[in-house]
Amino acid sequence: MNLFRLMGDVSHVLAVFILLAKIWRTRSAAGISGRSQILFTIVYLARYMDLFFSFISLYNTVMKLLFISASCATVYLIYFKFRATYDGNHDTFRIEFVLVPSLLLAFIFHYSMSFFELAWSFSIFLEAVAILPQLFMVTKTGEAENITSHYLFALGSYRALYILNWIYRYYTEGHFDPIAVCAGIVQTILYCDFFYLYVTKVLQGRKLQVLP
Amino acid sequence: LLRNTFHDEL
Repeated sequence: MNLFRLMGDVSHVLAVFILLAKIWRTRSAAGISGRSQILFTIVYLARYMDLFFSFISLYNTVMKLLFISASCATVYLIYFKFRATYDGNHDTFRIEFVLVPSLLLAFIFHYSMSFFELAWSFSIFLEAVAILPQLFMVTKTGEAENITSHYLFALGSYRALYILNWIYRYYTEGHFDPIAVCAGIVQTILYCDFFYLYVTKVLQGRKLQVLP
Repeated sequence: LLRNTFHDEL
């Protein structure tokens, strides 16, 4: 474990809780893409199946349980508890357009042809593009509430920090995971446009408006 | 690809 990865995980947990708190406190899923949350739930379920038989550390196990439960809780809040506030008209990104390519990529790039390794690769590729429905929704609605922007900033920062972690691990322990690194770079690039808007708009106290 | 099927990262 290194500081970059720890900060990345903290940023990730922060993002998950910002979103849950926002939906729970405002009792509304307005502006939130339920489809992205479904994709994240699939990512965590596919990646953390090894939870039940490969113990790495208490931290690792606790975090996996947390991400799985938090993403399921978020999907439940959006599609069940606060279903009336879910903005389905603007959450229209076809998730099969990311599910199918991720699955194909998993069959091409994987570390072993075992079910769990295919699931792991699939989850890595899927996570890289899981935020697309949410970013798509922000461009369709033309804006995002501040709290949603903070959520996206924390979520984008998590994988950006992981890139620093991979650089660090490469030079200190020769660890290199090409699948995770490539997908992580793509994932972070997808946020760049948003990062720019966030820094130039939200941090100046203005609302995040995506220019129509 | 490199066969590091030991995933210690989240």
